[in-house]
Amino acid sequence: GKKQYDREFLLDFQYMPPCI
Amino acid sequence: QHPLHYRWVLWFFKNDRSRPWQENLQPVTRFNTVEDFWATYRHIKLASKLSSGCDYALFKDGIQPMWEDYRNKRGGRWLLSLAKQQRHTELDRLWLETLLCLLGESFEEFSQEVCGAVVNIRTKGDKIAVWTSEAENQAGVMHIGHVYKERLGLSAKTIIGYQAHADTAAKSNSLAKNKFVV
Repeated sequence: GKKQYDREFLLDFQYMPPCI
Repeated sequence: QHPLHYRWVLWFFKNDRSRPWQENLQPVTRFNTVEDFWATYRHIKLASKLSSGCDYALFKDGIQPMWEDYRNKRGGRWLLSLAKQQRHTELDRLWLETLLCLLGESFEEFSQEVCGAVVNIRTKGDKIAVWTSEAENQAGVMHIGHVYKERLGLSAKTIIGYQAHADTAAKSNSLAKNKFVV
């Protein structure tokens, strides 16, 4: 399916540490 | 990791008149997840911190950020021209919002019409544009324009225009006429 994300969802990841 | 619908390429342009134009435009990185986008974004300078004459461009993988690419040739751009003082107050917010519109596929079924976006850092006033692939597709271009204007939080009296690349290319002073406005 189409990967559609709203701005709040995208912004939630802004300061997350990268996965290892 | 959260996959994006497309893989995207971030390009950087630095104006060096001693070199051919195309050599000044280089891909910096590719990513196709939300996490990798933010890793890139945090790593690079904000648009407002670039020198005049520089650009960032974010395009779908496989499309070069130039009119000559066959995916752009018949297309055009929604263009936002900023006043000089907006570099320090609004440029970074508007450019990030533009990126989030693209990466989140915010234009519904018309997101496939989007080729990429460009921010030009210029002394006389910065510019942000969303490039689409088909200037004659009025329904798609207008939908993208309405959504984009709303997402940028522009007031109703602020008008943004869409110009066909063919018209821009024909003008040496970059004052191509607007094909559509929202």
